[in-house]
Amino acid sequence: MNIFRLVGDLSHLLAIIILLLKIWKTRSCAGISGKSQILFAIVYTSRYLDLPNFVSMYNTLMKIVFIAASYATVYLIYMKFKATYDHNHDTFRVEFLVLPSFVLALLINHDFTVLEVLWTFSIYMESVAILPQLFMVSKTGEAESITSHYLFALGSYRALYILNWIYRYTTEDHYDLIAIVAGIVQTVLYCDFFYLYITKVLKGKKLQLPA
Amino acid sequence: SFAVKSKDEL
Repeated sequence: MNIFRLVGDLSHLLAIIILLLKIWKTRSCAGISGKSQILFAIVYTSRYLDLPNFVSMYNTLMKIVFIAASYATVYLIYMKFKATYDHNHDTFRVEFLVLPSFVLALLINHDFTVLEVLWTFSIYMESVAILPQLFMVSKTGEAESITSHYLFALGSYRALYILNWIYRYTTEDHYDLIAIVAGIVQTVLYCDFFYLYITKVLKGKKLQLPA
Repeated sequence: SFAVKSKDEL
């Protein structure tokens, strides 16, 4: 464990908590892409199938929290507060993300076993899972500031993981090319948002995307 | 060492 990965995981946890609190407190999932949340639930389910393999208390605890929180979020969006779910703007064709991720995982992986292919699929899936949400923000042209804080924390987590991978390569001579390439793609997808967040939201303005 | 998958990462 290193500081980059620890802060990254905490940023990830913060994002998930911000989202859950936003939906629960406002009793509304307006502006939130249910499709992205379903993709995240798929990511954690397919990645943490190795949950029974005990690595550490921290590792097991975080995996359980991420799985539970992602399903709770999907439940809140599609069941409890489904009246506030914005179908009209959450229209990204997720099949164009799931299928290519799965095919790519079958073609490019470290080991052609069920667990390894599913882990690889979860890595590819996670790198594009935020697209429906970013697409929805661009369609609505704006996002509530709490939603942009969620996106900033979520985007920062994988950016910090890139620093973690650099650190691990330089100190442990260890690297995982699949995770690194997908992590860079994932972080790049947030760049446009990061720019808007830093230039606008941090100045107290609303996040307005050029329509 | 080539991609020995980092099992300890989330």
